[in-house]
Amino acid sequence: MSVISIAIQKGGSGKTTTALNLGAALSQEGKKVLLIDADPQANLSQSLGIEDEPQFNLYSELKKDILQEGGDLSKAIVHTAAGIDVIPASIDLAIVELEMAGLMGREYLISDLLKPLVDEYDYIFIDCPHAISLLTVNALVASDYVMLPLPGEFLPLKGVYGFMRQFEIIRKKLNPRLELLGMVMTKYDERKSMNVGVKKQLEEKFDGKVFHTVIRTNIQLAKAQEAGKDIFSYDRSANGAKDYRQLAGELMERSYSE
Amino acid sequence: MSVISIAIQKGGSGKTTTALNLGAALSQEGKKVLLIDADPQANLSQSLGIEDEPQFNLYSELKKDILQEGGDLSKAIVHTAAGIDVIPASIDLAIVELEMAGLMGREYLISDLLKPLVDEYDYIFIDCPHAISLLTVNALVASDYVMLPLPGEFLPLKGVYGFMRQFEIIRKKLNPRLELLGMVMTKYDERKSMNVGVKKQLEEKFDGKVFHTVIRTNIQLAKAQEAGKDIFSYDRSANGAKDYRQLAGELMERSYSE
Ligand SMILES: Nc1ncnc2c1ncn2[C@@H]1O[C@H](COP(=O)(O)OP(=O)(O)OP(=O)(O)O)[C@@H](O)[C@H]1O
Ligand SMILES: Nc1ncnc2c1ncn2[C@@H]1O[C@H](COP(=O)(O)OP(=O)(O)OP(=O)(O)O)[C@@H](O)[C@H]1O
Ligand SMILES: [Mg+2]
Ligand SMILES: [Mg+2]
Repeated sequence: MSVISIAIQKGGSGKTTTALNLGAALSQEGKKVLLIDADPQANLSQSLGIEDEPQFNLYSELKKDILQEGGDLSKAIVHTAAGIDVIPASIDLAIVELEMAGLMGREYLISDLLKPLVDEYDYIFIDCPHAISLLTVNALVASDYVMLPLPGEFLPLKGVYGFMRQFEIIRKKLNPRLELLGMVMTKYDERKSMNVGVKKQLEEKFDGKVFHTVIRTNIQLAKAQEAGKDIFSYDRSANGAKDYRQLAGELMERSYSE
Repeated sequence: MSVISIAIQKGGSGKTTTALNLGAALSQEGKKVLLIDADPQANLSQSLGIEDEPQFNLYSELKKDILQEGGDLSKAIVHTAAGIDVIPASIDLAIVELEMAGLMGREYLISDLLKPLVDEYDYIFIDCPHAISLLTVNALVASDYVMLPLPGEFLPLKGVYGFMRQFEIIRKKLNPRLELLGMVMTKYDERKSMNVGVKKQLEEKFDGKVFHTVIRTNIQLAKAQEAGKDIFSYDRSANGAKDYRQLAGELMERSYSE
């Protein structure tokens, strides 16, 4: 059983697309998967066709905990047609930062809420907001691993270094068990020298931490999100489905051998 | 003289790339341009080759204002080789949200700091963080216009609608002069039906507000950022340079005729 945060300090890197489709690929392999949408944009929820904000969501349960009324994440679980469970986000997550700011143990709210659920799933993925905010810190404190998806370009590469500085602080001060699972290249085109160059730089700097599997650019991934589906439910023969299936295989090898 | 925020509630949409290269295109036309990096990621600063955080930056001056010591943005202005002025970001902008939270008039801090500078420039662009945070609200309160860059895909389209809900609240409660300048399609490929479809949906929904100019996908734009330059200093013949020059032309027509 592993809790994995999908995070990086750069927008549009493929966090949501990876949480959704890697989760779906593991579910295809018979694993029990829970996805948590911790981004106020609620893109993961929208990508699974959850258009209107349900009454119970990550915010509603966090808020109960903040008011000492005892939240219960199991109430917020939505079972999707594809067999993946998801805890939807809420636009109000944007204000929960201010509501948590003065609380004792504010970094442990998600970790405490997750405790009763961890044994029911093989993998729990948390789709993080793009900045290192109190919500992202909460997700990382609740996690065993963190995975960084990024396009092979200059600014996302900067986002890796920015993120890793925060990662070290969180490991030291808040969650010593947090491990870097690795970086995954997204929107990858091996004909683009910049993509190849960035991957090489990461392999040199973070020995053994860059996944061999790359996710190629594939418009079907965006079309599946528009249809409110994961790539396997939308088009199992697409490159995006092949790449995420391969990534799931590599992930299962990595998380068991750790 | 116009202050224009570049914002949208979606990561990786092309905000930084547009602030940088649209600003540079206007500077090429002889306009005096100031760019302000209001994102703690500091991507705009990095894209102009400002690697180490200068002593004076947007945070240092905001902090002085918070402590009632009187900030002075003109101290933080860096003159770049391309003739564009820039006020760099700082990683500490990530904590300024919490420092501002309890302050009277907290939404007007950037607006107050900008007042002494507005008459020195033809255009001031503010590169916003991707979420609607207190920093983004500050930028929008200080602005005459807002421009939304987005790739023609499902999730960024959702980000437009999410943003416009906040935009209306800000206009009503904080800054009645704020106008929507328009949406700009980025990473656009007219052969992709999804790109064309999203552009059409926006044109129907926001009559006359979608720029005719589209910014095509062009890896030179990312390479220029890696080199710490705007696209005109890096490769004036690239598609990215042509598209942003055309966008500058269209912007000058729009902002004068408004
Ligand atoms: N491999 C890919 N090929 C093509 N399009 C992709 C791929 N991965 C992601 N996308 C598209 O790129 C856009 C950004 O991806 P996504 O929303 O997953 O990134 P994110 O890191 O979650 O963004 P944010 O910072 O806003 O949370 C989306 O429109 C998505 O459909
Ligand atoms: N027209 C384009 N063609 C090719 N690449 C582009 C284009 N516009 C932007 N990019 C690249 O896409 C990535 C995201 O763009 P950018 O950083 O400008 O978006 P952003 O909205 O500022 O992101 P964030 O939400 O992280 O602030 C960058 O690596 C940039 O170089
Ligand atoms: Mg996302
Ligand atoms: Mg940016």
